[in-house]
Amino acid sequence: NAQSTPGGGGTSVALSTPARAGNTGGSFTGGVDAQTNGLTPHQNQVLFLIKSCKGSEGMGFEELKARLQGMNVNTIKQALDFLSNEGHIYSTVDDDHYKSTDGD
Amino acid sequence: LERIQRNKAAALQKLAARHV
Repeated sequence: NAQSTPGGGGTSVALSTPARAGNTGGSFTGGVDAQTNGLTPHQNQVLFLIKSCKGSEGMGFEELKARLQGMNVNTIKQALDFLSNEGHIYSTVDDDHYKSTDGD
Repeated sequence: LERIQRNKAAALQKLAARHV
C-alpha cells in the first residue's frame, strides 16, 4: 500500500549467507541467523531450504515437508505464503514449487 | 516457463518495494 519514494537508493537488507552451505542435513538449532530479516524461525527455515535448492523448478512442497519433519504443514504453508507475499520466494512450475528470489 | 519468469519478476518487485 505504501508508495515507495524512489531515489532513496538501495539500502537492501544484507541477507547473511550462512557459511554452512555444505551442511545439508541439519536442523536449524536456533541461533543468530534464525532471526534475520524479521522473519520467524520457521519462515527462515523454509526460506533457507528453498535457497539451498538450486534446481530450476525450485523446491517442491513435498520435499520441504520431508525436510521439515516436525513442522506443522499449516505452519509451512503459512511461511510459504508470507515469504511469497514479501517477495522472498515465488512459485515456479506450479503452486507447490518455490524458488528463492535471491538465488541467482 | 513464461509463468515462472512472470512470478519471479513480480516477486522481485515486491522484494524491492519492501526494502526501499
